Amino acid sequence: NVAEQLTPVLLDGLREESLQLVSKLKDSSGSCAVDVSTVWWEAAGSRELRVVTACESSVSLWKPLASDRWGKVYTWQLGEIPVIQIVPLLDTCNLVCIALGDLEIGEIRLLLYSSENDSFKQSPVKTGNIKAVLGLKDRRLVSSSRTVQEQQVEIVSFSETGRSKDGQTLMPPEETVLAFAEVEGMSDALVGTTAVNSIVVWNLKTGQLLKKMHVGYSYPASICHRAYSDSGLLFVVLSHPHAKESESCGNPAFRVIAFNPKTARSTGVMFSSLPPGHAGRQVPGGLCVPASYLEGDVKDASAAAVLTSGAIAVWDLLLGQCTALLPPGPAGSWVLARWAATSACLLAGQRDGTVCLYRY
Amino acid sequence: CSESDLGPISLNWFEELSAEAPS
Repeated sequence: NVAEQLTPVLLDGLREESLQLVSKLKDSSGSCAVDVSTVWWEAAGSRELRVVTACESSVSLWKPLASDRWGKVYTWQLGEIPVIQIVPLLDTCNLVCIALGDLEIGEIRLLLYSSENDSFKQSPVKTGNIKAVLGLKDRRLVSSSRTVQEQQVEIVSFSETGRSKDGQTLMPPEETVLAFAEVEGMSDALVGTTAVNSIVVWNLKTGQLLKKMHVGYSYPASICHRAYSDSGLLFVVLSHPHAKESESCGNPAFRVIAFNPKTARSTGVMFSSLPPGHAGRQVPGGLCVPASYLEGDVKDASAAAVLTSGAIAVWDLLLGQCTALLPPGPAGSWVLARWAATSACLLAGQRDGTVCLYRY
Repeated sequence: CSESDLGPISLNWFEELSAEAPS
């Protein structure tokens, strides 16, 4: 019955991609869900994908059981500072980072399983006024943080057992860096988006700041999600959380932009707008807040985002089209949309701790 | 995208910018 009610609505005339409900888990602790992610976990010689859920005061690890069920393996208790984000480390096993803070990130902590003494642990990675953080390949983490005088952009590496190795500093731009993305296929390149709508490019090996390129003020608060280099151009997937349905032509939710890093000139390649006709949220007094996008995630050519209406929209970024729409469930609105570390699996979360896994 | 829109394109942009940028 639940599966039937949660069957996503496909929009007319689009390709036949759809979302199939595969399994569901629910944290019965009664705390509000803050984030969800996946992590590769190695146990007894085999590697499997596990789900990590976060509420304000704890983070839980879930393993797949028989018949599409999930069982909680362990819960890390975090103390007084609220968890605000899970930071997955790509292509690593048995390690995941979390960001803690009030309105902004004040601390990053590593959660891990230590086979040395067969125990689950947590250890501090970094504290400060942290503006952005991203897990990179090869057990590395990049973050930007601000002091009164300056900005620090730092990479921390972890050993397999979770010990922090020497950090590396990247040359900071003048503006605050608000998001990072690795450049796929270029192991030494990293991009970031700044508070004044610029794209910056670093050489990770040397720490050099190679280029700063302006995105344009007509698309405020751009956040980079993905970057790749092809034919001498740098393609960057940007999202615009303030996109509005009513301005769908001029204010898309996601854009793919091609930059020529040599000249800093750019051109739009593809635009993905909010799904038409998906009405906004009704508020007391009968006013309708237009549909906009609250938060989203990009993996390969797929983007997913929670809309203010409580639905989740999925786009094919290469087609520039919305391919599936997951309406709010019977238990309430969706609040989280994340792609799993494996291909084609969407994690959709509700505030009450319910997480549904959809095959896309 | 044409070269006229974006200016001269180099396949080795990363290496060239790394050679030019202050370290």
